[in-house]
Amino acid sequence: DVMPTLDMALFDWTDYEDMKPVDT
Amino acid sequence: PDPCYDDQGAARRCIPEFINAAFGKEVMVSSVCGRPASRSCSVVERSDDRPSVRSCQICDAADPRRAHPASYLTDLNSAHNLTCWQSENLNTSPHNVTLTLSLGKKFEITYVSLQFCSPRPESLAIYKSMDYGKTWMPYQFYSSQCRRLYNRPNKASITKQNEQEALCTDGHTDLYPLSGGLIAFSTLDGRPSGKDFDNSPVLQDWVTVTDIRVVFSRPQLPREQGLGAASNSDDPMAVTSSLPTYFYAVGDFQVGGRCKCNGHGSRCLKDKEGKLVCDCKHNTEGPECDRCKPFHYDRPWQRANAREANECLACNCNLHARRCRFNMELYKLSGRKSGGVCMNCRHNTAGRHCHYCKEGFYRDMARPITHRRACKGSRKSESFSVGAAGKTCNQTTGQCPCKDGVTGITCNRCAKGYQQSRSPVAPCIKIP
Repeated sequence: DVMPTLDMALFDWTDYEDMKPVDT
Repeated sequence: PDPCYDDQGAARRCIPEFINAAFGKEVMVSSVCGRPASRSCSVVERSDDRPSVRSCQICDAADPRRAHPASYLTDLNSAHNLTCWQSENLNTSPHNVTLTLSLGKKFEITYVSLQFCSPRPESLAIYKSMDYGKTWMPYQFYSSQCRRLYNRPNKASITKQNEQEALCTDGHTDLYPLSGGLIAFSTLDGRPSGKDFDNSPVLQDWVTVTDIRVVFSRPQLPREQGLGAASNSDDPMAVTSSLPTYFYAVGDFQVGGRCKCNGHGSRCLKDKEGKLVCDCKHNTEGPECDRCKPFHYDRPWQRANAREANECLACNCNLHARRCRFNMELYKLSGRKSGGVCMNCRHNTAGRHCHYCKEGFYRDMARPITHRRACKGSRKSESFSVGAAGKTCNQTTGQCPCKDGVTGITCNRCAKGYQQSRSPVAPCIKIP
């Protein structure tokens, strides 16, 4: 089974803005 | 066909044709007759048994029919029309008369010859320059008194130790013939390494010249009055005096050799500034093809020889760099095959040959390494900064190190048994 790709929109970026991918 | 390449296009040694490098070139002389007009006499030998006769001539620089300018040294000579440069009438000795010839470029010369219209000098020195006349070194001496004139032994034996030194000989210093005598210096004659010239940097250096200077140091002292003697009077028409004045006269000054291109050029041409330069092949450049072209530093520059063309090779940068440098250590480690190191690899590549992807990028195996997108950026991909545990991916497979529970070549999916969380620090958590 192929798992779905990670959905960046589901993450809570509040404390991790620096980790946020630039193209999201 | 280009003589620098064979039928299959492989490089091979090529050399310019053998020429008289002095022909048509200007010679600077320290003395020339005819200013003012003067009268000079010489003894002319006859081919039959009849006695020699004394012949007197006027030298007048203002009259082309009676002038003997320096240009006559290197003009076209024929048996019927031997034109001679002639010095002023001289009456002191020693009194050096100098001929200086600039070849305008490095040549590898085989001989220097002078054909005289006057009796040959009793002492003569040849010098060479390799730096366009800045410095001079002795090339050959001729004298019946080598030690006294030039402080050298007569006819010293030539060994491997002294084959790059100027020697002195009393040959070619005979008075006779009174006219038409020759002095010819063969640069490699008797030099032991001459047989293995390709492998003798010493002799390759020895035959390299940019300028030649000939100095007439002392004349033949006349044994009889009038031999090579000249009028000492200001009046060119005056009858010859008995004073032992003399002059030098040369009909032909030759320098035989080849334009020096180190085996990487078959001809020399004039550049935009009118300077003579080699038409370099084998990825070489410079006036003597004496260095590798930019980006062709995969092995050190070498002169071509009969066995090996030693062409300069381009660095292997897989089309990702325009500059490279040579590293001798790497060259030796490679078994003297490759020493080029690429500089400023582009397209996210890295390494000596720009042959792998730099940190943060991975190799797209669907494309050849020479492709400008052979290294895919993963830093910007959505998952990379979240799912990957490090920035260094496997250079071959492209697999990045993934965080716990994350999978996929760019760590962009949760592994089986895991599901996406809301925390980018632990993007996948085990399903309870």
